[in-house]
Amino acid sequence: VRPALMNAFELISTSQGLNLGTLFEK
Amino acid sequence: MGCVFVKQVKHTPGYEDPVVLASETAFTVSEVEVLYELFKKISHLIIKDGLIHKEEFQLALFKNSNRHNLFADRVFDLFDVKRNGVIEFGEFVRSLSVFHPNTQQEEKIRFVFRLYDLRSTGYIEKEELKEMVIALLSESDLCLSDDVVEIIVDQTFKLADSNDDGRIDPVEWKDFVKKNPSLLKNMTLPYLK
Repeated sequence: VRPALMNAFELISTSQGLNLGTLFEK
Repeated sequence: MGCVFVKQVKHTPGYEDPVVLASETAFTVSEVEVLYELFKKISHLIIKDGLIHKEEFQLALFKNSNRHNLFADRVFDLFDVKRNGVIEFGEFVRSLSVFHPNTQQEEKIRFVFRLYDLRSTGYIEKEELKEMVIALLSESDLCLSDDVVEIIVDQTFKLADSNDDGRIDPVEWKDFVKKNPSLLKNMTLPYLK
């Protein structure tokens, strides 16, 4: 496992479900 | 006797005055008015009742109304303050205000904590973090063994759970986010300004 993967919250923050910016895309 | 015709603008159920919403949130009145247009659009995607149902939220987010996603569900549930299964306009504006560029970081930190506190116990527990990692891996079509998931969760807890009691409390969370500000990257939407 790469060190970058060692922070689970970093992983989770990449979820599309948390990217509300898409609500504003036309 | 004359008649006076008053043109009544029909608003969606749960509509609130933009002036009031602006006074309670980070938005200006004109920003709230723009949000109303977005709200109307989303709330009429499937069920044309002027309320945002979960399927409509998923459709707006993923262009797919059936895409189950743990994190989108959590966001929906936090937006649905009245817990009646729909997002009303006032709830939409007040919740989105957390994502405004002018909103205090502390408020964003508290919102993300509630988001990750899946069972609303006041703590982020190992089981919850594991559940979220598995959900993220499934969403990303990544396959990691259970052992590796355990390692990632344990390692994260070593970093975040400073009093080592097996759960992350709001103070530990705040300290952890201050050390890892990228964890808030989704919490500011430049579009909102």
